[in-house]
Amino acid sequence: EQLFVGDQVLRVMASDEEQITLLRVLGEQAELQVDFWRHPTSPSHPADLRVPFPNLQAVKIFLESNSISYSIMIEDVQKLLDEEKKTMTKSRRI
Amino acid sequence: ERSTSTFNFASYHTLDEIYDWMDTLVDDHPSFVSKIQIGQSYENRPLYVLKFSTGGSNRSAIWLDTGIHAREWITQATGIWTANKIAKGYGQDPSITTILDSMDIFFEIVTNPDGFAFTHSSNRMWRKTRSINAGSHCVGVDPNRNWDAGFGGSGSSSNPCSEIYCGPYAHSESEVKAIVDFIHGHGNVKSVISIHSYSQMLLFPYGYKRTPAADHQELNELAKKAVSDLAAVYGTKYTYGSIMGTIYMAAGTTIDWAYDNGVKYSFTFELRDTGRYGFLLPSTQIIPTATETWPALLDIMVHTLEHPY
Repeated sequence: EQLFVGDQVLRVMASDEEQITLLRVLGEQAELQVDFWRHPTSPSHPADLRVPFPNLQAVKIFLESNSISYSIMIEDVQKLLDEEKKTMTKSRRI
Repeated sequence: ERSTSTFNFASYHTLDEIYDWMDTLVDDHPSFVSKIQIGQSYENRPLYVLKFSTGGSNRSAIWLDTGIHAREWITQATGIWTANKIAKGYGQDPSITTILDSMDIFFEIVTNPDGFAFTHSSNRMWRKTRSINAGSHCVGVDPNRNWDAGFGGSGSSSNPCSEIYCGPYAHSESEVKAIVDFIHGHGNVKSVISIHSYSQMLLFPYGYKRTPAADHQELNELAKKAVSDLAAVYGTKYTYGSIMGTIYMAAGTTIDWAYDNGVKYSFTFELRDTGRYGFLLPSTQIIPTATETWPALLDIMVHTLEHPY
């Protein structure tokens, strides 16, 4: 089973079309393994991307060096998954 | 004796639990609920559709599907709750009774069973089907880019490793082809409602071209009413509009194909969340999400009933 320990989901607010294009470039870099939960579409819509823990620093440097603002939507994906699994198990027991 | 009354609608469930629940729903309502199989997935799992029919032959019908993107668990869970609501509501709820006295409803709750099973066993983030792509180490096709409507256009990808990979050709995925054949074979489907998550939007054609749909005005008015009735429940705000006008270009989508094949009332829901949990919506939000979505679904189904074409 694939685990997502330390992975984070970033909510990115691109301010213009150029930043949208940069986000798309980010998504095409296979080695960064960015998973768009919400694709970059237009400056009026946030883009959500899950970033594997090992690549977090590189991605954040990329965003900050291009002045692309972001916030952390999910601090640790695996924590939410563990919670979800625990809740399912508990429900099944009941 | 199993019964739907012991099923926990406020929890996420495995594929087997959902398929078992379907059988109990049919057992509980044998006079008008049945389970049909419209095909098999790539890994040979059955594609089950719940049929709600109170009689007649070749009545006009409404198609609902959830779970085409495997990881969007809130959609399959909402589908279960909604199917139960429809079954329990016939003979009790005037709107449901009126609809089912004239139309049939077909509801595919697990539209991508291979992907869904994979989210439970191996990768909770899996979105696509599980078909093998010749010549690539990447698996799966985005089943909401595989339809013959602007297939392969911008807003989809020809890269098998992309999450929006359109597939080698339109309807290459058996999960998609099964629905195409079913709707073509039925010949009287008047509404297609495909339920996704997340980002709180109600969308209608087109996504593969900028040209507004011929019925844009009517669809827009209906979407406006539906999202207003949805917001009235808990205040959840949706945006609405054509796929292209609201979010982005998306080629090869379910509702564009349905609309181009004569199904006027074709909509996609993007359920909660606004940006706290994304796909990983806690199970405590299943019933509130399903409850608020119901009046919007009902608006579309009643409008379809009252505007025969």
